[in-house]
Amino acid sequence: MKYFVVIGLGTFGQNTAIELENLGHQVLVIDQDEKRVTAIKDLATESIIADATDKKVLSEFVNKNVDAVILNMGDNLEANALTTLNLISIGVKRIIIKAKNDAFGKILTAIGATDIIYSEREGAKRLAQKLHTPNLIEHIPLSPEYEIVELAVPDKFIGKTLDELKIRNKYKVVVIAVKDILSNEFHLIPGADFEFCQNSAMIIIGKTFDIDRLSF
Amino acid sequence: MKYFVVIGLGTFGQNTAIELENLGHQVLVIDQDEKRVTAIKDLATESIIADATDKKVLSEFVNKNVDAVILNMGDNLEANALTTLNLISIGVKRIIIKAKNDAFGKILTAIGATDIIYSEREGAKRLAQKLHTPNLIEHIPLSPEYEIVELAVPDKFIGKTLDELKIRNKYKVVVIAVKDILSNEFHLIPGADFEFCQNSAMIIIGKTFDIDRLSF
Ligand SMILES: Nc1ncnc2c1ncn2[C@@H]1O[C@H](COP(=O)(O)OP(=O)(O)OP(=O)(O)O)[C@@H](O)[C@H]1O
Ligand SMILES: Nc1ncnc2c1ncn2[C@@H]1O[C@H](COP(=O)(O)OP(=O)(O)OP(=O)(O)O)[C@@H](O)[C@H]1O
Repeated sequence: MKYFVVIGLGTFGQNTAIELENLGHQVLVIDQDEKRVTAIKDLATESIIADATDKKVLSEFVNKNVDAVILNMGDNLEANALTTLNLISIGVKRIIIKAKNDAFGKILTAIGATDIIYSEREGAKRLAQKLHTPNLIEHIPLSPEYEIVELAVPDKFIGKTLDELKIRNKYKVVVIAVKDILSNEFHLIPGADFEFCQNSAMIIIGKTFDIDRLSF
Repeated sequence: MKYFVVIGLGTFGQNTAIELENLGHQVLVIDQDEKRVTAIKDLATESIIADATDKKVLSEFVNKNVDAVILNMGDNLEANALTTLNLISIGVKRIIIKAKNDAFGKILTAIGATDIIYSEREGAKRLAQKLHTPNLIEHIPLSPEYEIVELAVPDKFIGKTLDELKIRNKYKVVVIAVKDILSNEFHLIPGADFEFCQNSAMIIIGKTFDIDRLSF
């Protein structure tokens, strides 16, 4: 079980606190807005109404042994920066900040933030990928060159086996699992005699170059 | 090549427009804020300064054959709702709205939005998972029961083969790929005699139940 601090209860911060509690960890939430703290206090281990830029107050509640501090304090660079400096002087080892743009992220990294999260940008990239690849259900980049995608099984595969379709030879990608969309059941690493059925999706791993060229 | 419209140039909208253009599609961006439109106009196929709640103006620039319209208009429910109703009366088939909370999403779905995206919530869940599983590099849920994770290879695996480690038997998960962290090179579906090296990560597929119980 770990101990985290969330400073700033923007949507991201609220959800991070709730999810960490759901996963069995303890979370202290801090925000200067009484309404937001009250709304979440039954879900968090501890909750405090305070101005995080006030070093004296912050050091009363945050000690250097916390596993990480997550900031979601909005667009005010000064508030984010001062809070980061306070946390560094307290001795916090991991400071994760949700930022909207590179300028913000660069500056906060320069003063000591360890992780910057650009969730709108990441969400936008995921959406753009899904709009780009119509039968794409999920798209997971693994490295600049490789990715995993989940695609609806094309109609012309139905009733054919992996061996007949020669997917690895023809398309250079590997089918690592097939999912029945209705039951959510999985068939991991299907063999050569595996036959595709209706209403299923295939999880494929391969080079981005080859996946982009898939056309069934 | 597809044609998309992005209404509202919040961070999410801006990045969606840019990413879709990068993927080779055409994007029309609409926002009532002149500064935001000017900042992006060289990157978008077309850009217009307009109030999207004005049906007459909107129908001049958006026709029903667009592949999808993406809304990122901020927290004003009325603006999002009126724009959605305008798009529906124009005949747009796919309306994707970035929303911050369920109430917003429910209401907009009730009046006809086809997709709601909660990017802060999704980002928060991903962060919480990474904080929960320390050697977790990536976590991809495939269904309520199955997921793919990318984990750093534990020290005690180094120098041993897949066969010696009996990973599928012991841990009930399948190693579908091993990535060299320094070179980003991949070894897909490693065989029984594959030997783990330093500085690598393994991509594993299995039931969430079993992955949560992994302890090396
Ligand atoms: N100095 C401060 N001390 C404590 N809390 C602060 C301070 N400054 C800002 N906050 C809090 O940070 C929160 C920022 O929320 P806001 O909704 O502006 O974030 P956001 O950037 O829109 O995030 P999201 O996109 O995740 O919703 C507010 O609840 C605000 O009260
Ligand atoms: N009626 C309208 N017509 C056109 N544009 C609008 C209208 N109402 C709002 N907008 C635009 O929508 C945009 C919303 O941006 P804002 O930064 O508030 O979004 P956000 O919810 O914080 O998104 P993100 O978290 O992705 O940054 C603004 O650029 C604003 O000008």
